Amino acid sequence: MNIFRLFGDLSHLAAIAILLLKIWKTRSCAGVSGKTQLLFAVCFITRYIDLFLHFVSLYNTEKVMKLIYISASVFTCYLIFFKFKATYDGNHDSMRAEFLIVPAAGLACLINTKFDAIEILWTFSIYLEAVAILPQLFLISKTGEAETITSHYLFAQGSYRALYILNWIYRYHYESHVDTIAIVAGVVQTILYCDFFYLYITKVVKGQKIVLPA
Amino acid sequence: SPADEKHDEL
Repeated sequence: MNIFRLFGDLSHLAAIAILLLKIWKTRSCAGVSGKTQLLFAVCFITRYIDLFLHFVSLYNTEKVMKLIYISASVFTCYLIFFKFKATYDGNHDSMRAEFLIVPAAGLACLINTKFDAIEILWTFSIYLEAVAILPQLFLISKTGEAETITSHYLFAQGSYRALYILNWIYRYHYESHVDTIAIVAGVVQTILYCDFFYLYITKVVKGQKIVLPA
Repeated sequence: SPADEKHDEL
């Protein structure tokens, strides 16, 4: 474990907590893409499938973190699609998730480190996570704005994988550890946030709201 | 060994 991975995971936890708080406190999921949250839930379930296959004692934090990610993302989907369904902005959350899931699944079957079920699921989860934020960014571009709290969520969500890139550089240099698939997907994922990061740093930090087109 | 091939990150 290194500082980059630690802060990356903390940033990821913060993002999940910010979104849950926003929906729970405002009792509304306006401005939140349910499809992105569904895709994230699929990512966690397919990536941490080992938790279900052979029950592991929850002695180490990693297992606990995996369970937190899975339960929090499923609970977020429950809030969006059931509890606060009336506030779900379905018309603007219109990016076709199939256009993300099918290519990720296909690519996972073509480019992977080992052709076995668990590894393919892990690879699918990595590829899907790289593009899972697209429906959310698409929704913001359709509505033309993002609530400040949603911007903070996106900043934390984007920072998590950006910090993981620093973690991979660290591990390459000190542990000569390389996980090419995760690195390439992580770089793509972070690049997708660049436009948002620019808007966040130039606007939200100064107390303004993000309004598109910028 | 498969151990270090295992993906050890979240």
